[in-house]
Amino acid sequence: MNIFRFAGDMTHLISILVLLLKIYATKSCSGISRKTQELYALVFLARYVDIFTEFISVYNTIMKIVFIASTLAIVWCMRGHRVVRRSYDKELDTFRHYFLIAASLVLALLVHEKFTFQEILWAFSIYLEAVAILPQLVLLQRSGNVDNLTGQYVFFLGAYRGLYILNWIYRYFTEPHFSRWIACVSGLVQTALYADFFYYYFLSWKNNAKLKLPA
Amino acid sequence: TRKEGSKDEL
Repeated sequence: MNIFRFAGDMTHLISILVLLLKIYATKSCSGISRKTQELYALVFLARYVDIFTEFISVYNTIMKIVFIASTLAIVWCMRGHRVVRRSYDKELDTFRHYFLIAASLVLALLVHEKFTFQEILWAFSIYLEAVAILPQLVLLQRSGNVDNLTGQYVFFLGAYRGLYILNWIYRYFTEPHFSRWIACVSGLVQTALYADFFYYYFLSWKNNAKLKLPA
Repeated sequence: TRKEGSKDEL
């Protein structure tokens, strides 16, 4: 464990806590893409299939449980909670995310570390996570004004993978035979997708203005 | 040590 990876995990955790706060405090999920939440639930379920078979550390197991449970809770809340689900922007959240799932699955079958069930699921989860934010970014562009908590949620979610890239660079130079090139390339793509969001987020912070993405 | 290629990251 290094400081970059720990900071990345904490940033990821903060993003989930901010989203839970937004939904709990406002009893609303307006501006949140349910499709992105469903993709993230799939990412965690596919990536953490080894949670019961391979023990890495208490920290690792606890964080996996927290990520899976919180994301499933958010999806359930957006689908089932009679107050929250009324505020879901159903007509704006129209990204065809099934294509993202299909493309990630095909790519995982073609490019993986080993042709085993677990490794292909892992590669699938890495590719899917890289594009999982797309429905959310499209929704933000369509919904005009973005409320603070939603903006912070997306910001922390984007920042965490950027910190992971620093972690991979650090591990590359400090650990012999360390190679996580699938995660690294995918992580670069994932972080790049946030580039324009980061730009407008910085502008809104600098000008102390409301975050607004151009349509 | 863990088996090679084990995924120790989240």
